[in-house]
Amino acid sequence: SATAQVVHSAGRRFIVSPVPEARLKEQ
Amino acid sequence: AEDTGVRVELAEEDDGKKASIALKLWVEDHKKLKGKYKESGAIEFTFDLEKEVPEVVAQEMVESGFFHESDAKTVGKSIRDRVALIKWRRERTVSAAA
Repeated sequence: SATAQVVHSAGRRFIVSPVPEARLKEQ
Repeated sequence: AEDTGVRVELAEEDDGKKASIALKLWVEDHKKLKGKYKESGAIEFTFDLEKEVPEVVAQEMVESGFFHESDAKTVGKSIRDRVALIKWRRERTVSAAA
């Protein structure tokens, strides 16, 4: 899978996914 | 907002009502970061506009290994700027409706 979840000890969930290419080019 | 090299965007449409909103953060220019940055992609998280503090979330990202301690301030500022914009837009919408 391209996404990964990291759960911080405080309980917050961080979901990591690839940066959309269009987003990177968008300035 | 100042260009911190870290971009924060809404990860969902803002209905103007929910206190907790999904945000997405990624590094656009790693050269602007002080610490070593390991490319990890976009980080999506929920943020409570009423109760949470951007700098605390930034610190959690540091503790989770996304950023170096020296960049916590930069990440916190990036989140704070986006949160301020979201709040400003909401206030403007409410004013316009009134």
